[in-house]
Formats: sequence, structure tokens, C-alpha cells
Amino acid sequence: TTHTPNFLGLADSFGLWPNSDYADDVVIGVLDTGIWPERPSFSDSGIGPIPTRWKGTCVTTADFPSSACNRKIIGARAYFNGYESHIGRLMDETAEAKSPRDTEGHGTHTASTAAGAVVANASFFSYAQGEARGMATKARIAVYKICWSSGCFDSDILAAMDQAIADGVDIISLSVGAGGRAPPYDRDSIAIGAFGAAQHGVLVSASAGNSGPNPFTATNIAPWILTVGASTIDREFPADVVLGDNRVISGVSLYSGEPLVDYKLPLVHGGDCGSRYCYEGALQPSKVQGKIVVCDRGGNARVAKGGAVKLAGGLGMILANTEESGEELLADGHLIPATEVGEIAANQIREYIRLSQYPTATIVFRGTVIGSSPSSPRVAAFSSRGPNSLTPEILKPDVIAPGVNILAGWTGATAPTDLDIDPRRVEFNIISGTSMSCPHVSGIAALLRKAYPNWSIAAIKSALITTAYTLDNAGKKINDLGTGEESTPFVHGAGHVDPNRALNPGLVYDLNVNDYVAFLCSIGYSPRQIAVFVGKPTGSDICTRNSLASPGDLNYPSFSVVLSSDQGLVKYKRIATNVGADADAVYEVTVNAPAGVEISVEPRKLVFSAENQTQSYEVTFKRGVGYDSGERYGSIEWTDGRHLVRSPVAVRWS
Amino acid sequence: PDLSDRPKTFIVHVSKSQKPSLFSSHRSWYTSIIQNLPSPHPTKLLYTYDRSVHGFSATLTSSQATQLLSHPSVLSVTPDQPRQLH
Repeated sequence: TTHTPNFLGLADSFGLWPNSDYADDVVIGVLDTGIWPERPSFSDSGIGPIPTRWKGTCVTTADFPSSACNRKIIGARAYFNGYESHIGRLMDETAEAKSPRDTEGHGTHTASTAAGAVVANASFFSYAQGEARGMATKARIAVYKICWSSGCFDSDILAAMDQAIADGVDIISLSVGAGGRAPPYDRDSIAIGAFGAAQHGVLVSASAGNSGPNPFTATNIAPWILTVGASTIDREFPADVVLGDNRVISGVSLYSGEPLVDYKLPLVHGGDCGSRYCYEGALQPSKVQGKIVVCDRGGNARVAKGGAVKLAGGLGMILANTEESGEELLADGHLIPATEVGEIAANQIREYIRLSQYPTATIVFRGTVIGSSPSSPRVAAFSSRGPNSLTPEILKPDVIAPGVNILAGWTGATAPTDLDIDPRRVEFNIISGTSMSCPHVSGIAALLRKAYPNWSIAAIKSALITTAYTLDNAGKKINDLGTGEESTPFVHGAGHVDPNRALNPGLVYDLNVNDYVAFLCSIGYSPRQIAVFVGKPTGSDICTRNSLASPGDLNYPSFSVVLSSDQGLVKYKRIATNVGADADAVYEVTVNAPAGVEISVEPRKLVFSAENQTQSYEVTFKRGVGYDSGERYGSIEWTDGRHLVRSPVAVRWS
Repeated sequence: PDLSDRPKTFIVHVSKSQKPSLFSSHRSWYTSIIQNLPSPHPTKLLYTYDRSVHGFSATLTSSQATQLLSHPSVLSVTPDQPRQLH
């Protein structure tokens, strides 16, 4: 990726990169659409021999020769038995080869984001130009292709996870999941497989989903998974609409072809020409020819709208957001001169068309602009959100990370727009999704794994969560593009990841597999249900031996509390482990209680006299005067003067 | 054939440690389990799992999947679900 390392504060001279040796020898298993190994992001220049502990291998097929693997790509396999069982045998291997080769692009993008090598002068048609780097440039990549043209099936995902654990990966990066709503843990193969990974010390970092801005949409939300939402960075690709009355309206685009004529063109709305969403074949050429067409967002792929306008004889396209996507702007490499505008601007343009006798417009493309955007990060409208639909006492997503307009490697098989009429092939593409934020965090987790080989996966998660930040680069609370309002912990979790601070978190909230079993007991799972996770019979006393008073008592680095008229008081316990450099450390608490909720912490001081020593405390959340509806937010912060260990607090009235 | 009960993929979670010693491998045990199911349709073992989960996936009819639930070592049987790229 270009620029996101800089936005994340990663540098060669200090912090997590040099202190982790760029995750040298750490292996990230990327479960995705495969890889295009010839991309320069997968060069193994300057990387040492394959770690001797590695047990994986690269399969060899006609389109994936042994030379596809090197000291960077150290494993590559493909899983399609489940896929073939659903869709029938893959007969035409020219269309979809049974190999790890990525013919879609998504897997090449995520793998290069997590662990791509340094590539000079990367760009997408000169957009986002710069030095591209993955988060963990020396980490090794093991590719497990689990997604095919018609989907990714649980049976293949589990087979890949099984093999990844056997091969010896350290991190599994999984930008895949349910759409819309999370299945119950014991019916969710990703949750069950990730539990198995946790039993083997493998951290699963997963995308929260793209079903925002509706609440209760976060997926991959088991507490042993690191769940990642998506946010913007301080880079934009402005492409402004200039209306006939000379109003200038901001938009974004990655269009790179011939410019529009240097005078304004007639402007029409797709809804007046046969299709408000501009479906291919639905626009009437007689009404579109030679004009710029406004197409409402939704219904079909954003880039497909430009393709439809082009086929109908239109010369330009304005992608107009609706209430659903609000002010979220995703830059696309359109096939014709086109730009996307936010909902407010879109309404202005629609009104201009309605009220003008001869509406006209043009589009001015201004390239790449860094640092001047209104504020960043902002949470993407599409990023799936909490509250946690399965266990409201566990806050999800955990963190947010860059996932909007991310440049990274791309397949040589498919156009950047994925349109058949697009003949272009690119080394890098710019796309958006929680799929893009997830591998950022997977790579950062790999850096922490290298820096602290003895830390548990829960400690790595805790370091990322308690050091996340919630203020944007203008010093204001992170904004939510889904609402236009301040974001909340139900939207951004603990906040935006801060890799350098995660290197030195001071305290961590540790957990082991028995704690997760206790969690399953606390949500009422039977011994038989729990046996599915642990893979062996569990006696009827399993929940006597592993107990929590409530799921909120799981030693999680964040707090999610449900208060009601029946339950006006909730108590949670936590155990903090001193992982700071000083054996002797005294931490004092600061409570930021939301209005209407009383929070007390006991004790208010934690005194440590040894490294890895633990101290416990109890938090009481009490309904205050006037609180009888809605959601409230605060935080609990421990500091020794050098470290700030921050846990978000989200309270919901039920 | 009863189209409402045509074969689908199921993921079968098994208590791994209960493998009878007469089977040399878990794979042979799992194969035996599904081969002993009543068979209007042939069954097919797709994968065996040993680390992420314990068990196997197989192509079965719904009635065969239901039958499996009465096997003493089977913990759970769930239909194979499609997921999506995010």
C-alpha cells in the first residue's frame, strides 16, 4: 500500500517496524482468492531463508509453477471440494483454474497489504503514487485459496484453516465472512475454526463486514477473533462537478482516460432516462447520448454504472450517493469520465436538474491530494457495526484501520473494475472494504508477534485495542460517515489502531482457551455445544470448572454493558498484566463516565512490583438519574505516567 | 429421487478421541461412519479436519445428516454455508 504506513505512523527509524525487524520469519496465512505471484510486492529480495519450522508447501499446477513460490510466498494451496460440491465440477479451468492463482484480485490485494515487499513508484494510473509497502515487509505469506467466482464455502475455509495451523502460520488474515448478520457461534464455522486456531496459538484477524451503517451488522464477532472495521485516511482523489450555474461540487474519482470536452455538457438524471441506478441496457440512448448522466448509488456495482452510460452513448457519469451511503466517497477507476458525490451534493445536483431549463455540467479531475481532507480517519459508512448481535456484553468491532481507497497489488487476469468491457490490466488497484482494513491489522499483529514471541494472542489483541485512538487529525472525535455524526464505540470499537503505541501498551488483558470456554458457559452453551469448539467430550462439570459470573466478566480489553429497568447495576472484573519495561509500576485510573451512568472502579490504584505480575480490579456500572433509553459512551483509562491503557465503555439501555 | 432431500454438503463435528482402535486413521473411521448411513444417495467425504475443528465434511442428504446426529461420537452437523468477500 502507498501512504497507509505513513498514516499509521510506521517509520524505519523508530517504533514498531525496526523493533520487530519488519516481522521477519513471521508467517501470515492469507485465506482469500489466491495470489498473483509475479507482482513485485511478492519479491523475496533481501529476505532470509524460509524458517526451518515451516511445514507448508506450494502446490504446483500448470498456471502456478514451482517458481511462483519463493522466500516471500512460502505456501500456496487451493481448496475447492466444497465449492465443486455446490456448483458442480470445475470443467473449464481456463475460466477458473484449480490452483492458488488469483483470477479475481482480492487475494493479491489483501496479501500485499499484509506483507507486501517494498515497491518503488507504485500507482494506479498515476493516482496514489509512491512507495508501496505491506505492513510487515519481511513477513512470509502462505496463500490458501478458498474463494471462487461463486463464493467461499465453510467446508473449504475450515480445510484451509486446518492446513494453515498444521503448516505453522502465526496469523490468519481472513477478509471473508457472513453478510449482514453473524450466525450463532456454534453454527459459525469461522468462529469454530478460529477457536481451533486459538488453541494452537494462531491469531485470527478478520473483517467485520460491509453491511453498515445499520447497527447489529458486525460479523466475525467471537471474542477470540480480532474484528476489524474500516476507516478513511488523509488522502483523496478529488474530481469536482462544475454545474452550469458555476457551482462547484466536490466528488472523487480515479478516472484516467481522455478528458471531457472543455465546455459543459447537457446533464440528465438516469431516472429520467430509464434507470435511476443506470442498469446496463436500461438507459435509453436517445435520452443519454452526448450527455453526463447522474446515476444513484445502489443496485449495481458503482463502476458498472459508468459502463452502462458508455454503452448507451453517454459521455460522463455522476455517481450520486443516497441516504444509505451518506457522505462516504469511494474512488473508482471508471471507464468514462465520472465522479462520486455525497448525498448532500447529490441532492443539490438532482434539484438543479429539476429546476433548470437546460442543465449542464462538467467534471474536473484533480489527481491525488494528501493531507488536506477535512478530517481523518472517519469510519466508512459501509463498515459493519455493533452492538454485538450475539453477546451484547462483548464490544465489537474491536478496532478500525485503513479500508477506504487502498492501493495494493492486483491480479493480471481481471480488470480493475471487474467489468468485461474493461480491457485494462494493472499491477496495483485502489479498492475499499473491511477486507482492506483487516490485512492492515493482520500485518501489524505479525509485527507484534515478532516483537513479543511469548505473548499470547489475547495479549496482542489487547495491545492493539487499549492503545487505539479516538480523535482525528484535527483533534476532534472520529466522525462516522454513515451518520455524519461523531462515531461511537459500537461503530469503531476501541478506535483506530496505533501500531507504535501498541508496541508498548504497559498493561494487557490476557486470556487463554479456558477463559473462552468459560465465556461459552456464561452464554448458556451446553457441554455438547462446547465440545464442538474444544473437539472432545466435555464432562457435565465443564462449566463448574470454567465459570464466569457473566459474559461481560471475560477479561476483555473493552467494556460493553447492558442496563435495564430490571438490572440497574452491573459489575465486571478485570485482570491486568504488567508488560511494561519497569517491573515497579503504579497505575492510577481515570473514569470518563457518560451522562446518566455512574462508573466506579475498585481499587483505583494498581501497584506492580514485577514484570508480568497481574492485578485485578472491579468496575461497577450503575444507572444514574434520568437514564432510561439509548446508548451512552465513556472510557476507563489506567496510566502510570508513561503508558495510557484505555478501555472504551459502551452502555446500552435494554 | 426425492428432490427435497438431494445431497448437500454438511460439516460434521466429531469427538475425535472416541475413535475406535480398529480404525487406523480418523479418515477411515469417518468414511466408515458415512458409509454405514442408509443410502438412497451415495455419500462423499470431502475433507477431514484435525486442528481447526475435529470432524469432516461430506455430501449427504438431509435425512442422512439427521441420522448422523444419533451417532454417539457426532457432536454437531451443520449445513455448509457460503461466505462472501468483504
